[in-house]
Amino acid sequence: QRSPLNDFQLFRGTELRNLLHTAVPGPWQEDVADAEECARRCGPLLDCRAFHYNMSSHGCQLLPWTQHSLHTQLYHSSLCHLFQKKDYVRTCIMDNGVSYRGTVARTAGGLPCQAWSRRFPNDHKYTPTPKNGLEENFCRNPDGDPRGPWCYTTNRSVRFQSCGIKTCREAVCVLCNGEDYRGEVDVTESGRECQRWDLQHPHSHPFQPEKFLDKDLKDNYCRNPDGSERPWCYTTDPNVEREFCDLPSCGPNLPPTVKGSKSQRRNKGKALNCFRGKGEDYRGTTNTTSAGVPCQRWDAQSPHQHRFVPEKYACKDLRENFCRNPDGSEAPWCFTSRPGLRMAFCHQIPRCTEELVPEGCYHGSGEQYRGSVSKTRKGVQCQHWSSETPHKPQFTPTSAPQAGLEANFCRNPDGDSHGPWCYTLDPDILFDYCALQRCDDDQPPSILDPPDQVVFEKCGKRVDKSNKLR
Amino acid sequence: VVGGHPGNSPWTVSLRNRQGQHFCGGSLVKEQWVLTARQCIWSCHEPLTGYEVWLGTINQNPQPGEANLQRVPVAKAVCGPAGSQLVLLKLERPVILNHHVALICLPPEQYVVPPGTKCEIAGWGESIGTSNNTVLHVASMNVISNQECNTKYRGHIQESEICTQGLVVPVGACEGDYGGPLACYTHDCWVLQGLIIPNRVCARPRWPAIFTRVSVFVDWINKVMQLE
Repeated sequence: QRSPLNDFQLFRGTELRNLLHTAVPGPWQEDVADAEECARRCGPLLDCRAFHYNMSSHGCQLLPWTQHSLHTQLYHSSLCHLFQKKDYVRTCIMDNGVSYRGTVARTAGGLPCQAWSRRFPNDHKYTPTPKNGLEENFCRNPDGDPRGPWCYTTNRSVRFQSCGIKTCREAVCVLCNGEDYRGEVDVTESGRECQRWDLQHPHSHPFQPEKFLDKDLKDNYCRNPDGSERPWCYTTDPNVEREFCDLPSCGPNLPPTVKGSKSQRRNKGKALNCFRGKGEDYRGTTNTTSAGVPCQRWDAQSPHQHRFVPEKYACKDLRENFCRNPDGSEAPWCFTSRPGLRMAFCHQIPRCTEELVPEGCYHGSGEQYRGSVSKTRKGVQCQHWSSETPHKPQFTPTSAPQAGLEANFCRNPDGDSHGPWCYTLDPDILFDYCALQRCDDDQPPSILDPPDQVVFEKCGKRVDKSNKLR
Repeated sequence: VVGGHPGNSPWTVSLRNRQGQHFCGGSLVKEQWVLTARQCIWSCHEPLTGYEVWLGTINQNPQPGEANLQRVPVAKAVCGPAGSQLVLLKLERPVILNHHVALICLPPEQYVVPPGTKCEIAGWGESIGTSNNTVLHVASMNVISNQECNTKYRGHIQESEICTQGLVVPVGACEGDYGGPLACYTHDCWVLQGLIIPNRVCARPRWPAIFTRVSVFVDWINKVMQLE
């Protein structure tokens, strides 16, 4: 059930070009069913190290080079995906690294490697062939040395030395529950190969990489997108849906840089009376759901059995029965004390305000505001009213000369009842209200009486079956 | 919905997270725009990749091939003015209107719903044991004046909020309904007068329920839909 794509690393929307005119890629093959078919063609060929897959024409182009080859460059492409053989691009080794085809060319002791084609200063028995991969002076393991890839050195007194390339398992350790694990282990703890996240066979699943961009569901590497205890993957064994991966924990003795940055990030993100984003950093003591149902203690398994045992989620602060978000849900939540209701959100906890302290005030709707505040309430810089980028403005100094549209100052050219605003320099935010508040001595106008005539068009109509039946 | 009954609300949409689970409601105000609550959306700026709006079904867990079900990805979120608790979601493509999917009318700017107006809420949220939430439920609510509401809430109700009468028997919105509509029948049309926001307790007997008053923010809604 393993896919031939399992041997490849995917770069979405990328093209790999060789800048040498003499280097020619393979011809486009347009008769392929899918990227798996391309992988099946490229896989066994010794001179195929990567391939392009054209998403619209469903064609593939085999390439004899990778991004680590000389004179190559990656480009953004709207048409192509780039697949490169893992053995050529992975910076760590699997098992003892016999299949390693990377470009490390220095030993663990810092000595430059001798080219395999040379017999000087250290003579040896190996002859480079496409099959044994003894290329340039790159570290290789042609004899299956248990210490991994090695090379003859350019130092006459040190004949050969290990290159000290770490196994993928050792290369990256797991912090907390490994939600941030971005290592390249692709087998489970029982040795089963992982299923690629972008495939739905042999197991169909909801974790499509394009939906979970922040989870880096790359190739078939172990990840933890759902707040599990440890990184895991779906397996290529049709009888075993998913399994944990055996990865080393970073443990309590973290390197100072990692330790510092993580704890700093945690302290900065701690929220006690409100929550930010999805509330993964919420550390307050609210202990009822928004429906008013008391929460079940995290260390209890009744009335609901669950996997979020506090000891297994040390970084999540699963104290008492406080609302928390240990699994990346939409908001802090808890198991409830009601047997009929397993879990519920604590949506009554307010969101922390992301707004700046107002830098000035306005009267009425702020149409007469002529101050120089030029930031939105979220701190985004305003776009100049006379500029056309990143947004093409509807109101300009020419079209609304009375509105005082100077520089990038907050103004209210359309009499917006919610105050002065501006177009923003963020391409994703067209306009927003400014870091201003209504002046203290200014009473907002009260809501008006309903208008006499209201006419609606093409809305608010429904077929009421129940009425008809009655 | 606590104390409701299965019903029909073709403008009520279900917000789905990246695993396809329902987590909030919303109202279809234009073919490509859904109004929901700020509490439902984790970011005003970051792309909501993988989130979808489901329409055209009364089932919370519709079958994959269910007729009339429309699933449309969310393209972007635009957060409302301060104090509004509103978010407009722009959909990747316009939905198709039919008997199962319809637009709800927006009220005139600053429109005040007369006390005593009969309105209804709709959603797939928690019913606290009053029924099951596998199909859309609706419940009727009577609007009360802010003045009356303020006698119970000691002056905390703002003009940008609208209240409905608290009944002896618990009836009201609950977890999973947030972002959905308080729709009132006016001039032969259903009009979105309120937006369901979290209250301290769901359907607290004798306590009025509080909603965001949509008419106060209609100018913002129209401006966003026009400019974006």
